[in-house]
Amino acid sequence: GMRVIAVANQKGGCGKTTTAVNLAAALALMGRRVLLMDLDPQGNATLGLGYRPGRLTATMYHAMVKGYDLEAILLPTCIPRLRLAPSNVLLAGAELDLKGVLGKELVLGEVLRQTEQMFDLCIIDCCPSLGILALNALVASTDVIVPVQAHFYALEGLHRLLETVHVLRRRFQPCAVRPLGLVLTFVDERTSLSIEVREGIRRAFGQLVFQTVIHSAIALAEAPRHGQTILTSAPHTRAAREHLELAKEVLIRLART
Amino acid sequence: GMRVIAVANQKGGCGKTTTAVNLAAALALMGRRVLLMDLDPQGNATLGLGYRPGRLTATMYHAMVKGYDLEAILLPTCIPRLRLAPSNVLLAGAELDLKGVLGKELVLGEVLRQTEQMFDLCIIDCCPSLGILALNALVASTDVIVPVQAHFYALEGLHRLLETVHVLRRRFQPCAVRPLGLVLTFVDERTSLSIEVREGIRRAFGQLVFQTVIHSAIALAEAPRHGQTILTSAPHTRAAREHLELAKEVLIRLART
Ligand SMILES: Nc1ncnc2c1ncn2[C@@H]1O[C@H](COP(=O)(O)OP(=O)(O)OP(=O)(O)O)[C@@H](O)[C@H]1O
Ligand SMILES: Nc1ncnc2c1ncn2[C@@H]1O[C@H](COP(=O)(O)OP(=O)(O)OP(=O)(O)O)[C@@H](O)[C@H]1O
Ligand SMILES: [Mg+2]
Ligand SMILES: [Mg+2]
Repeated sequence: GMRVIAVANQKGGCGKTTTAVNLAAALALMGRRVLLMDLDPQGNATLGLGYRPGRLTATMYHAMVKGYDLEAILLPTCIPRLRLAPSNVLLAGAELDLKGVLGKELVLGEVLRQTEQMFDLCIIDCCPSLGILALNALVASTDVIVPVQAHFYALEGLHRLLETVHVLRRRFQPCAVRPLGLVLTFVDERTSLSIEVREGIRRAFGQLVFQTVIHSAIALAEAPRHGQTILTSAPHTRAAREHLELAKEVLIRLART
Repeated sequence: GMRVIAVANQKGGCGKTTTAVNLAAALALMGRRVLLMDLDPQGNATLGLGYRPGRLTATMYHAMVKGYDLEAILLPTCIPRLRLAPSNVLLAGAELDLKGVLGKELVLGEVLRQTEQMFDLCIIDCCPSLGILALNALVASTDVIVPVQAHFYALEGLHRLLETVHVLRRRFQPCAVRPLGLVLTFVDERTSLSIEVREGIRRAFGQLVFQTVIHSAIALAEAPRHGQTILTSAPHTRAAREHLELAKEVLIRLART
């Protein structure tokens, strides 16, 4: 069946959208049928793939709250085999709209069952919080990837996130979400801080940390400006290679669990 | 009376905590009595000033939900005239705890009235969302400073944030929160992206953008590791000077409004 991978971390700006968009693109280029789902009212994954969130009339808000078929909101992307389930600011209303709904954490899981046959993988870009949207993503997922910025503040919330994943798995049967791995982002070999935090994270989380790291690279911040992924805007850069390496490591880990 | 400045932006990782902590320190060094309030369950401002959030038994959660006196939770810092109202993960429960409370957006405003006489300025570090905590901060504030990363995704949510501020001012009388200014962060003169985004923001928001910009500087990411502000860990760096300049500009704007 389809594997669903949430890219989540309540720490802001750690590279969730960058990792979700470029990993999804790399997996599609490697032949998988991939759905990239934007579950952040900021709509950064939608914007990063060249769409203007404010102009869309069918989004994840409509699929989760208004009962639209998921298939009806899907958009093509610049990469073959990669499709996008977009979001915009309307999704911010979901917190309120889902408040009284029975099993409000399970709505996304039900929506995703509609596309089981259409895709091999679904990658979900989460917003920087552990509110109702992120909980929906985690409960609907089989795996979670946590981008961790190689900075001091990054270590603080990791245990809370992994603890939340653990609680969800116990409480929402048959929710089986497991941490697939932590990926170090914004790595900069020139600074002692980056090296020290990397070592700290490998010591604390061991095998859970992906071998592949994503270095700080301006090309990653520039790609979304052109509505492109790094694989298409700068395919020969280290940043593109790193996301392809990460995709390979993800596939190996998926095959093992 | 005391001016209350929320440092807010739902975009993650744009420099809210870094701006709040170092601006508060600069204002205290310039002779103002300053309260730095951590309103993020991540507790990054608390951690950045050298405290371990998990060890604290009296936090903003206790002041907002358990009725503790604000004075009872205040902590000293490494800077004279700067005190901290700390937070930790308990605050994440506030979303739930405040759900049924009458006037749930007004709780912080009431708490802050206790310290009107003790401080000249209160700086509030907000979490990366527009949920109940950030709304409490905005409604309790007289002003809001918005850190804007000089990156592509940063532009997207600005109009939504300023629109929210506008709605709050209309709906919650006597809420008078006004945008004091946008401060450009992570500026890097070497990249065309940074220059292009800066120009785009100045074109769109004109005078609202502070003259002072905060450049990308590893010293800013290193200071919290030692529980220090940039003013004490690296006082002769450009990053320290920029936060002193920003503090001067803030005081000029406060005097005008
Ligand atoms: N490795 C990198 N090198 C340089 N810039 C990067 C890198 N990864 C991400 N960026 C840029 O840094 C900013 C933050 O990254 P991104 O938006 O992906 O983080 P996020 O975790 O999704 O943020 P949010 O918490 O708001 O959802 C973006 O402008 C992005 O383009
Ligand atoms: N100008 C800068 N130059 C270099 N590093 C910076 C700068 N400003 C902040 N940082 C670092 O970048 C990371 C993100 O900044 P910070 O935590 O202040 O953002 P934030 O908006 O508070 O994030 P969140 O959305 O999670 O609250 C931190 O590790 C911080 O130390
Ligand atoms: Mg994002
Ligand atoms: Mg912060």
